[in-house]
Amino acid sequence: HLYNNRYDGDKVIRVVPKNDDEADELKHMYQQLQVDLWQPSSISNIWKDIITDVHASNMSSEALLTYLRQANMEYKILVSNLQQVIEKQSPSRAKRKRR
Amino acid sequence: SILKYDYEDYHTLEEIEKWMHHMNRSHSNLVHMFSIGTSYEGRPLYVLKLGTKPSSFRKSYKREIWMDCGIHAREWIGPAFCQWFVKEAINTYKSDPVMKKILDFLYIYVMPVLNPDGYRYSWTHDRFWRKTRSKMRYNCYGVDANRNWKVKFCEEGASLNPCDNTYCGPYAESEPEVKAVAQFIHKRRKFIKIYITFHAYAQMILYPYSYQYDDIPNFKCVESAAQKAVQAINSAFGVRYRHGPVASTLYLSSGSSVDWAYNNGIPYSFAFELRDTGYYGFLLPDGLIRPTCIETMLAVKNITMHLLKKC
Repeated sequence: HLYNNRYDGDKVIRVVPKNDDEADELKHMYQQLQVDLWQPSSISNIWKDIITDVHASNMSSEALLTYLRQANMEYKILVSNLQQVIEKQSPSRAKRKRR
Repeated sequence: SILKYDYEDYHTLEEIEKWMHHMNRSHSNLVHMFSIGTSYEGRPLYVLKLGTKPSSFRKSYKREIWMDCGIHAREWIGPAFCQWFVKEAINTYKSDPVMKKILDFLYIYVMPVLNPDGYRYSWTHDRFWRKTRSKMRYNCYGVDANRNWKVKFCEEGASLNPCDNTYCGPYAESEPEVKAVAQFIHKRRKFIKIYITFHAYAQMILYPYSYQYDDIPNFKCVESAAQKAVQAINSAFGVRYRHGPVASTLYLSSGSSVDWAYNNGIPYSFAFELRDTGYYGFLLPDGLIRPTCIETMLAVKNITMHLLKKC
C-alpha cells in the first residue's frame, strides 16, 4: 500500500460550528487531538459558520466523533478511510507500485 | 516514457523535472527553461518561460505573466495544472488564435513546483505535508511558504509556532524558495502585469487583500476580471467558483504571495483555489484532472485577454 498503509482508518470530518461557543470548543478539541486541519488553514480562522475539515487518525477520530456526539454538534464524515481514497487518487500508480 | 507524458495523472518531482527538460529541448521556439535558485535541500527552482521572441518591428519588450503552482506541497492539482497549461499553450499555439495572440504578445513564466522539497516529501513520506522542509533551531520542520512573504509579515492568520502548519518563519523571505521567486519578480516588476498562484481546494478566484478588509485601488477592474473568469469556468462543466478578496471570501491571512505581488506593483494579482470543495479535498482523483484543467485554462486565458484589452 502507498505510504506503508499509515492512513488506514484515518478520517476526514466536516464540522460547521453554529455559534461562538461551539467554535471555541472545537478549537480546543482540535488543539488537544492535534488534528491535521484541511480547512481553514489555521485554528485561529475557526469561527461561527466557518466550514472546518479535519483529518484525524483512527484513534483521534473516534475521540473527536464521541465528543461531537456528546456535544450535540452536527458533523459529516467526508472520508471514512483515507488510505482507500489515497489509493484511488492515482489507481494506475498504486497498481504499478504494488507490482 | 516522455513521449507519452500523461497529463491526466499526478507526477513525482523527478518526472516533472524530466518533463521540463524535455519541453525545453523539443519546443525551443516557444519554451525556455531556467533556474532562479535552489531550494533549502538544494534542488533547482525551475521556471519555464513561454512565448515567441518579439519580431524586429514590434516593441523590444513584452509584458509578462507569472504563474506558480505547488506553494503548498499537498495541493497536487496545482502542479498538474501548471503542466497542463504548458502543454496546451504549445499544442494550440498554431490552432488557437487566442493562444497565438497571448504567446506572441506576452511572455508567461510558469513555475510548476515552487516548493520542490515539500512536494517530494508529500510523495515519499507524508501525503498531507503543506510547508517547506527547512529546519532552523527548533524541533519541527518547515515554514508555510504562503505566510513567508514580506507583506504584513507574521500578523493575522499566521503562526509563530514552528510546529504549526501556518508557521510564518523566523523572518520574511527566510525560505530560499520564497526569496528566489520574490527577487525574480521584483527584478521583472516593470514587465509583469499578472501574477497568478494556484492552490487547492475551495473553488475560488481570489484577489488582494488577504491581510485587511479594505478594497484595492483598482478593485473594479480586478473584480470584473475575476467575475468573468468564474463565468468562463462555469461555462465549461457548470462548476461554480466563488470570487472576491481573500480576506472576506476565504479568511484573513498575512505574508501571502498574492498580496506581496500586488504591493510590488503587479496590478492583476490572483490566487486560484482549484477543485474541489471537500468531497475529495487534496485527493482529487486523476480522472478529474482533465475537467479541472480545462475550466481553469479558460479562466486564465480570460484574465490574460482582459489584460491585453486593458481595463
